[in-house]
Amino acid sequence: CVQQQELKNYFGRK
Amino acid sequence: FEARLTQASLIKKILEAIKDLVTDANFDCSPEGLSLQAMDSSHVSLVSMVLHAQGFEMFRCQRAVSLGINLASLTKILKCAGNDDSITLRADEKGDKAEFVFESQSQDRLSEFELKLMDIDSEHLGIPDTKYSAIVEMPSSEYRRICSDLGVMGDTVRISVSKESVKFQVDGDIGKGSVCLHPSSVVDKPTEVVKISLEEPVDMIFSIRYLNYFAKAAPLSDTVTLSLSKDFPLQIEFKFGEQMGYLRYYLAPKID
Repeated sequence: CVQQQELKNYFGRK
Repeated sequence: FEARLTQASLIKKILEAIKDLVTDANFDCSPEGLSLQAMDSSHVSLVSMVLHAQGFEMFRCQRAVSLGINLASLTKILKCAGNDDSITLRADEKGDKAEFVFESQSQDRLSEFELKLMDIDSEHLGIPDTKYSAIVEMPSSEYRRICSDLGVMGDTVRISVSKESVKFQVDGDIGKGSVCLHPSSVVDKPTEVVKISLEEPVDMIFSIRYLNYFAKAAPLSDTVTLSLSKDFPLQIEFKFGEQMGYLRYYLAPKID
């Protein structure tokens, strides 16, 4: 199964 | 806040490049320039645009202000500007409306529009300075062609970068296909160059639909830079020129 995580999981909120 | 750009075409092209991905966005005005950060509705991709103050013919900003703009409304207004018109953007302290003035090159036609602003509660992400494993520079027309060609075959593309090549592979219902580019050896035009800088080979999967959205920025720049690191969002950058600024897209990878 291929998953795509939300960007906030990589960048974090400012 | 008041700023003037010589060519309305730049703003028109920026808007074309983001309006299908983002519906509303805050244009952040500060003494450094005009910037925008916005995510698509599914929060897997992000647009980050910077126009440096020195890239404007005139730029005045006493106090940072965010202009919340519906991009479909802005598109309607910018349709009224000629490509070679100059564009002046004004907003006051209250920040409830923005004023657009378009002036023809010969200065014999002046049009003025006022756009109602909106309150947008947007989530700002902190994008870390990243040392990417692989950086590929290629003509933006080539990028657009690959995304559009492979997009008819499947939903995802595997991008593999080695020292020798960058390969785009699609595997879909009707079959599979790939496009492989090698770094240019003989270069006639700098804008036709394919360059690869590699720390380590990468092999990642991305949604073609988003890569196709990003391809709408191709008219902004002759070249595009793809930066990749394993298990980290892809960065795609279109530069407006040395001093002007850039449009960057980020896309979360598909992970098995």
